[in-house]
Amino acid sequence: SAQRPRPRVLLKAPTLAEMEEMNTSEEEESP
Amino acid sequence: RQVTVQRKMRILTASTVPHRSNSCHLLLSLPLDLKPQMLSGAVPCLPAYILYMCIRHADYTNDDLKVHSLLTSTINGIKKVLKKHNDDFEMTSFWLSNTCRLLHCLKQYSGDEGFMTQNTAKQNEHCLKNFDLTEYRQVLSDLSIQIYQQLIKIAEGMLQPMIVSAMLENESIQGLSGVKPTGYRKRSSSMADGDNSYCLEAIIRQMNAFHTVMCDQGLDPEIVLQVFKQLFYMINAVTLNNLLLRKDVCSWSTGMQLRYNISQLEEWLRGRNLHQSGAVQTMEPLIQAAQLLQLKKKTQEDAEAICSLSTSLSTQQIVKILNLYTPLNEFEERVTVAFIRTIQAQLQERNDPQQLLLDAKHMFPVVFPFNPSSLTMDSIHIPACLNLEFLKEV
Repeated sequence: SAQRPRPRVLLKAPTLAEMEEMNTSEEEESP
Repeated sequence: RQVTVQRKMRILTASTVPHRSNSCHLLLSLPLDLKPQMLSGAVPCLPAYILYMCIRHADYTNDDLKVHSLLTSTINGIKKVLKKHNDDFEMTSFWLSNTCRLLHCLKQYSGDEGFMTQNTAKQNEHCLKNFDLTEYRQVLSDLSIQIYQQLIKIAEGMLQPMIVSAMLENESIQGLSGVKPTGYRKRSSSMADGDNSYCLEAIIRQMNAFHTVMCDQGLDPEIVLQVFKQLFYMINAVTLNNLLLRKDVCSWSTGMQLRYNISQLEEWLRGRNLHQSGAVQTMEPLIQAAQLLQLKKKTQEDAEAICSLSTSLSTQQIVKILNLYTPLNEFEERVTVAFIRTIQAQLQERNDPQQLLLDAKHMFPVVFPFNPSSLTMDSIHIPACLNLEFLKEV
């Protein structure tokens, strides 16, 4: 029987706001 | 053409994957400070297609970390560029086009049947294999809303100074000036530095410029329609609010002027095939105010005509315009208090909103209907001027 494609893995995404926070903290960390 | 690419957003380090004749992966680092003009000859939304191919490569290699880093750095990179260019219509429109196109690609090539109905067999080969990016699609949709709102804010900021003088003060119909009401004055701000007044042509020129930029950059037609619906609403609100606050423009001749200006704007919309945007409908209050200025205001029948025609104006607005109405000359009678009482009596069962002025800052909710592309990934050519020497076809 035709091989059924494997279900794709759902990648969890941070929200825009969380990305903003991550970005800000990265900028603060980097000298 | 020598170009300086100010900033590279390194997305992927170079890595090799087995050559696959029917798949087109590109490794790249995308300069997000790209000048839109640099891509004027290329396929619209080229950055979006390149980004998708990069994501597809990471998916193909089943590398979830790379997909996360790709999408996160892309989204953060776009936000950075937009923050830096928060008054640049062209750059904002450019990244709205590309963000929406990337969103459409993530749907079109998601593997979800519902998004593949218009795909060719070749396009179906370019679908993602390992990851479901539904949550990232939501983030890109939220980002698109933010970019759209920035675009509207920029466009409104450019149009705002033109509206009152172009719609209410400038005599687009020559010869009407002789019939200005007594006490008519040009607004101080439009006279402040001499000729700082605008004619309707200035608004139309600006609309042309907006439309040309958005079309050249491949912005979805559905979104272009929403942009102009929003901008026409603002023209309607700013103009009507001035009419409701200024006695010197509440006259028969201004009514005539307004109807002419509105017809010119409608003609422009039709000429650009934008009349189905709903932009004209958003101007209905202003259209009816212009009619009201020109209708007779004496008898019971006149009152009935005004009430039946002014369905998009509130009672407050109708009464305010009648109170402000200034006869052209001594031959025209002023609107009597009794006539206004008649109007109020006829409208009393209406439960109108109480506020007099329109909210010029009102934003219609924006939607991004799915808009699949007919392009196939391996037909995409990357112009050398992009300096993307990392590109590898694998």
